[in-house]
Amino acid sequence: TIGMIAVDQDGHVAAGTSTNGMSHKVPGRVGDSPIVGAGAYADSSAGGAAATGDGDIMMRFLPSYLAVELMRTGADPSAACKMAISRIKRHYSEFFGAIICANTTGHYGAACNKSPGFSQFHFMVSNSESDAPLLKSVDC
Amino acid sequence: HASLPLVINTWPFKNATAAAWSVLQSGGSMLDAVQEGCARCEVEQCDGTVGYGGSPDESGETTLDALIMNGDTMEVGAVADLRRIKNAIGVARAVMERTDHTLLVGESASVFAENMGFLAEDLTTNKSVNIFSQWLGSNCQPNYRKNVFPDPSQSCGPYKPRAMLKETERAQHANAHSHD
Repeated sequence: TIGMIAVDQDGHVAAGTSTNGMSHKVPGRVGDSPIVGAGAYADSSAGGAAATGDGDIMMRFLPSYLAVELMRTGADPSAACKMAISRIKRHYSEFFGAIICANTTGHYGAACNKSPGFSQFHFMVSNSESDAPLLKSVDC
Repeated sequence: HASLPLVINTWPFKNATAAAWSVLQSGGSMLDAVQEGCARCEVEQCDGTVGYGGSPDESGETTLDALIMNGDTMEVGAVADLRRIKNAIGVARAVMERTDHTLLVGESASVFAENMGFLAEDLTTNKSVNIFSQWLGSNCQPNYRKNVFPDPSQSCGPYKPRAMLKETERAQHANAHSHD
C-alpha cells in the first residue's frame, strides 16, 4: 500500500492511497485505504495524514482524521501521528500499522506500532532541501 | 525546519515520491502529484502490495482500493474492491470529478470505470497465481475466517457457520508484504 501526502508551494494539501489489500482476504473485503479519514485525510487548513497496516483494525479508529484534527489544534506532525497510533494501541497492543503526517508549513512526521517483526517504519520525503527523494525511518 | 512544497509517502517507494515531486516542480497541482505518485506504484506493483498481480483473495482474484482527497475543497473520490481495472487511483479521481459521490465499490465501480474510458484487463499475473496456488496447497493458511466449520485453522472452505460463537484471539496476519 502506498499512502501519499502532497503539499504545494502555497500550503494546499492533497492525500491519497492505492493498494491491492491483504492477501487471501475473503472476497469483497475492503481495508482502510479507500475509507476517507482512515486510509488518508487532507484539509488545507490543518494538514494531511495517510495510514498503512492492518486495515481491518485501523479503519475503526479513523487515524488519519484524528491526526489531522490534532494538527489543527496545534500538535506537531510527529506528535499527531504518535497519538493516532496510541489510540489504536490501547485496544490492540500488537496491531501492525504506521501513519505519516504533514502540516501546511511543510513539517512532517511518522509513527508506527511495534509488533513482531516490525520495529522500524521507512517512508520517503521530497522537499526543496534535497533534489532526490530522501529515505527516512522512525522507530516503532 | 520545514519547507514547501513537500511530498511524503509510506514505505520506501522512491519512484512514487519522485513522480509526485516532479509534478509539483513542473507547476502541477497537489492532486495531480498524489495521483501521479500513487499511479507510479500501481504500474510498478510496489512491493506487491499495490496494483495488479498481488494479494489474491480466497478466490485468487486481485482487487484494488484507492482514495484521493482535495484538502482545499474537501472533495473525495474513492474506489474499493475494484476489479479488472489497473489504474485504481485514476478511477478514484474520476469518481471525484465525474460524480457527486465519494465511494464506488465492486463490479459496479468497474463498469463505471469502463464507461469513463478506463481499460478493462485481467489483474492476474503468474506471480499472483503462484501465491494463490501455494496458499491452496497449504490448506488455505492463513485465512480470515472464524466460528465456521470445517476448522479454518486446518482447512480450506467452503465454510458453514458453527452453531456456537466462540471468542477467539484475533490472529495477526498483516505484515510488510500483506497489509493495507
